[in-house]
Amino acid sequence: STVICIFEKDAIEIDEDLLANSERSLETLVSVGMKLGVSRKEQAETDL
Amino acid sequence: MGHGSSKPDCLDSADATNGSKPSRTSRLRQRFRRLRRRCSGSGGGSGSHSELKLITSQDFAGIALIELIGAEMGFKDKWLACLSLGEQTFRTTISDHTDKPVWKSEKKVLLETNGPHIARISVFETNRLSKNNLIGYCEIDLFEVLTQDSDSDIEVLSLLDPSSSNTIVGKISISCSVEDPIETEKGFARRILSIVDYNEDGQLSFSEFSDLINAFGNQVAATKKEDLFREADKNGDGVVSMDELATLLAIQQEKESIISSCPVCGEILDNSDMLNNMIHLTLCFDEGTGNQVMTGGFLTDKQASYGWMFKLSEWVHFSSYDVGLNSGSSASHILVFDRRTKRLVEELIDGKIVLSMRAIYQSKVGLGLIDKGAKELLQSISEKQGKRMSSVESSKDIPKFIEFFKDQIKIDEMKHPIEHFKTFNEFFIRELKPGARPIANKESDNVAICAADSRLMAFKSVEDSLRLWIKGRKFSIQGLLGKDVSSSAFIHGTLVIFRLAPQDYHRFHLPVSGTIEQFVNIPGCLYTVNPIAVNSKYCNVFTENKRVVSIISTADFGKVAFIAIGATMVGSITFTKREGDFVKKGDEFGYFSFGG
Repeated sequence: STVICIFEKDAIEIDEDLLANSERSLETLVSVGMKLGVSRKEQAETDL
Repeated sequence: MGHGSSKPDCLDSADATNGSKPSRTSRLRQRFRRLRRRCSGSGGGSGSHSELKLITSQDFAGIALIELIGAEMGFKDKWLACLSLGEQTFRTTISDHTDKPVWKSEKKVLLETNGPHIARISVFETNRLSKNNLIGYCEIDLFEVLTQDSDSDIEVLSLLDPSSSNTIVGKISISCSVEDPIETEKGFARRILSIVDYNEDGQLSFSEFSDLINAFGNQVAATKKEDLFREADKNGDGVVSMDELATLLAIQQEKESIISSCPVCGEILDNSDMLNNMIHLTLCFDEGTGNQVMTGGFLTDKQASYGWMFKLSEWVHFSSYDVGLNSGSSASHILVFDRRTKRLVEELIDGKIVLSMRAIYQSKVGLGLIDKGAKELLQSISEKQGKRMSSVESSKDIPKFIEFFKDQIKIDEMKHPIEHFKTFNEFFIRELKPGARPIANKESDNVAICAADSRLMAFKSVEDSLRLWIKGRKFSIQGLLGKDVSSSAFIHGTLVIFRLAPQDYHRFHLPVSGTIEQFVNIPGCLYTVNPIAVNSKYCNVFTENKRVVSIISTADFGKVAFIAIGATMVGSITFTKREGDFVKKGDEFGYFSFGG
């Protein structure tokens, strides 16, 4: 079984380590509650 | 190279042209001789053909048709033969109990100038399903054979004893020929024609021709079918013959190809790359039309010789995990990066299961088998397993299971003691003690968290996920979410995959805080969600499996789609929240359990 989460474009900044492993086609063993990423909303508002 | 050939080598012997125009066959042989000269000293190559890569016309040496005809062995048995070339291996069916097995199994393989060209043929006795023994083998240089001048394409090769290479244990007859490009085109036209030649008269009426153009997926061609039909029907008899179709395809290829997608597998073809299109279509048609008797999808001849083939998931032997997910000699390792300890860890999975999943999910032949009843089989075994795991007797499996996964299941995290669980399924969906899974930045809703104890893959964009991980050709966000969910907001979104393994805590949690807008149930199959299937271009696990889509509306992330996907054995999806609920990140959202 699998869960897939889809965020809207540019809504989240995924943690770099997770992206880096995935780029190498390497799965990362995680547990419920570990940080996944941060909203980019605040960042976008700051940029504006 | 090549040993055991009954024919003497006659490389570079002149074609008997004697000033006359060389025959097509001799021209082909000349071409291969030139290739051999170019290749000599290059050390061959290690290109894999299992996944067709784009090749240039300089690299293209031809498409060879190899047939394993039969053998003469020293004793009676049930025999199978394997053909290995580069990183791919094909196997025949198993013969009758005899000392003169006949297979007549053929396979077309792409030959590249600098690619592998030494084929190894292995013959196994198969008197016991689980243990096939290699009895004899031989090797043959395909470039060498294809350049020989001979009236016959048939070779008789001595089979050598693997434990003593001087001992001959039998003989095998093979046929090896390179396909004349013109014959390839004709054969191609013949096969294309056969798809839509409903009345099997070898000719296409306008309506049959029209269906064919549609199958090619070329919108421009589809709008001018009448013109194309007139152009093809050279003799004006109102039907298009095989020759006329071949001519049309050849002419159109010179101008602009009318074939935009492969009629067999649906892959989009590059109109400007006719060579690779021809290679793709020729090999694809070979598999698609059932003319190919040899089965592929193996990496080595040893794998291809195993007597098990239908373990469709790592879950199938869940109830007998003591033999299923074994750590014995056949165990395979899947490498995973443990985020907590920051090191690579090996996860054990029975090697036979890995290989059989590869054979089933990563080949068209295997997926063909799934189409022929295995889908129902997966559903049926999942339902049966659900019933079994919900029975009181199943509870006696719990201690064995914990013992087997003792490094990965922490008893002290469980909310209830083992005696609390009346069935295995109850244990499977066990809850954890409060605080067993700390929530990162609990009070900050702008920080999203992982939704499950799992193996995670994350991609900035859906496009990245397709490039790096999800290989199913029909995957799309619209397909994943289904028609009842508006997918426009997610089309170029960020995608995170949480894959649960048998030993994991099977409850999933909310990654973000917000309001649950809707749940949509989408019925479907129960393929495995193992990477072997996800990475297969032939299998569309995520868009074909049973799943529930939920949409969470959040202040910090906009809308978030949460898709719970069932898989073989674990096809039951239960949610513990309802539509309209306001949910906090880290809250329990639902669980997967055994069932269909």
